[in-house]
Amino acid sequence: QARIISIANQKGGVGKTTTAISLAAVLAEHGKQTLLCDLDPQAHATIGLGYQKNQAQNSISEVLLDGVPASDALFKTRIENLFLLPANSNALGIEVQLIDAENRETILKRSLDSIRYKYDYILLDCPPSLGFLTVNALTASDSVLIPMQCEFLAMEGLVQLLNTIAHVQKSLNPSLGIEGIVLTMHDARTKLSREVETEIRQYFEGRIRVFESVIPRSIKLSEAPSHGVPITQYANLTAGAWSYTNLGEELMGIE
Amino acid sequence: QARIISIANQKGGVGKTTTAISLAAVLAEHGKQTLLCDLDPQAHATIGLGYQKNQAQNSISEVLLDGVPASDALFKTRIENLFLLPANSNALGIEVQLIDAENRETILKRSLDSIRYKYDYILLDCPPSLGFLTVNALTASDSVLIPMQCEFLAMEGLVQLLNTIAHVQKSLNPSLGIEGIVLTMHDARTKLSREVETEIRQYFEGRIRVFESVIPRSIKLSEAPSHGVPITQYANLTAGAWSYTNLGEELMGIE
Ligand SMILES: Nc1ncnc2c1ncn2[C@@H]1O[C@H](COP(=O)(O)OP(=O)(O)OP(=O)(O)O)[C@@H](O)[C@H]1O
Ligand SMILES: Nc1ncnc2c1ncn2[C@@H]1O[C@H](COP(=O)(O)OP(=O)(O)OP(=O)(O)O)[C@@H](O)[C@H]1O
Ligand SMILES: [Mg+2]
Ligand SMILES: [Mg+2]
Repeated sequence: QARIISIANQKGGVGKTTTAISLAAVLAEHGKQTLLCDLDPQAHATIGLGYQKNQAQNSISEVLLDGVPASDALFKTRIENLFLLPANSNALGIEVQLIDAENRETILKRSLDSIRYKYDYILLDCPPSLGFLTVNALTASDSVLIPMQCEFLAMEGLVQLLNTIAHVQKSLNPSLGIEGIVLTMHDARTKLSREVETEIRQYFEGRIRVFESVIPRSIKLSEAPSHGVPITQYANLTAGAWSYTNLGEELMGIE
Repeated sequence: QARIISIANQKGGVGKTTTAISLAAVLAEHGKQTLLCDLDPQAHATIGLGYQKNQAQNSISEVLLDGVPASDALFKTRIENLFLLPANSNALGIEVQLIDAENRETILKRSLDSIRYKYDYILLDCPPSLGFLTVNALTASDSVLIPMQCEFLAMEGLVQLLNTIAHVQKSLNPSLGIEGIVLTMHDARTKLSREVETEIRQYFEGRIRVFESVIPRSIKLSEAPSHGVPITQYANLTAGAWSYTNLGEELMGIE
């Protein structure tokens, strides 16, 4: 029975997709049956794994809008144990299209419930917003993983996300937990970066897990998606690769 | 009569606010009467100039929601020739609150028309979305300046923005022009960064100006807002400062 984890943060460009792809690859490489669902109409997770945006017959749009079963939209990737449910730009207008639909926040949950027995992990890559797609993801999830960039005002953006999580816990999914915060694009030489890391760890001490693994700013991590492969296949001996491997091991509970 | 320029891009974290603050400071330092309007409920431009988020009596929210005159919300900053119309989080629900309002896309335009004779430049710092606030900004503007990060898939995000601009030109503001694209957070050592820059310049050759000034990734630029001052006051001899000074001179037409 899969553990379903949303990768969410309404701020743009904080490393949600990079975390989703890299973590999915690490889990798969450790022998876990892993499904990555691309919930962003930008389809960056789909593209970053080497597939084209509007090419697949069925995508997350058809699953949410047309009731196509998830098993008819997902496919096996070139990476062993890793499956992808791709996105396309049809999901762009989805909030408006489903505005009157019954139980619209649980569409994804009901769709994933039918296939979750096949996987160990299902990761949901969310778009940079707290709208329909992210709420569906949170409603369908066991937990949410929050990538945060170590920059001035990073904490401010978290307030809104935590409010949304609390709202979902209260009215849609009481079992939603917070998997933890992962610090991304960290530049250890920068005083500001180190100060923000310290502030975040102190603030959440005892309340929300902040993973020990910190993802460094890495040129290789920014290049991997343009080659359509995860970092562990693109440059496995670099800091970007082993920081995500360490994160995956922390997640799986391997010490 | 002020030139009104929107700083817009729906992608998060691409340097809109940093560009708005830095450019406003450069223009003011060159003796131009400059007004910076913070249109983002996150209020990062307000905070980056050293002011607190929900402290001001009147902000952009009161101007747009309650019809408070812009002159009652803006104030002179500590920087000579630079004025600020701050934001606060009241603007968070603004789209919903004004959903039935008459002529809601021109509220900002009508408000700025009454004060534009006082300034040489009015810069509008937009939030990372193509919703109500950005549409109001574009409708009120002579032109739009687009910060773009030199990363994989940067071009893709531009399509939506250009569509929105075309839509505004067609139905709300036929005189809206595109001031140009400014490349931000550029890492000249990175092959990907240089490839994306080349791609952008070639693609828009003869159609949209791509400024010669490229803003480098700079630790000082990320630190300045935490000190509440623009880069030209924080670290005027660094690459971050002179690249924005060059950008300002390109904008003003000084060679
Ligand atoms: N650790 C890192 N080092 C260097 N570049 C990175 C790192 N993590 C991500 N990037 C790059 O930064 C950009 C944004 O990352 P990513 O797409 O993962 O963020 P995101 O939160 O999913 O963005 P969005 O909000 O648009 O969905 C991408 O170009 C990516 O390749
Ligand atoms: N050239 C640069 N070098 C290093 N850091 C930068 C640079 N430009 C911006 N930053 C930092 O990157 C982060 C995002 O920049 P900024 O706030 O200007 O982007 P934005 O597009 O306004 O974001 P948002 O979409 O949230 O409004 C900030 O922490 C900022 O200090
Ligand atoms: Mg993403
Ligand atoms: Mg901003």
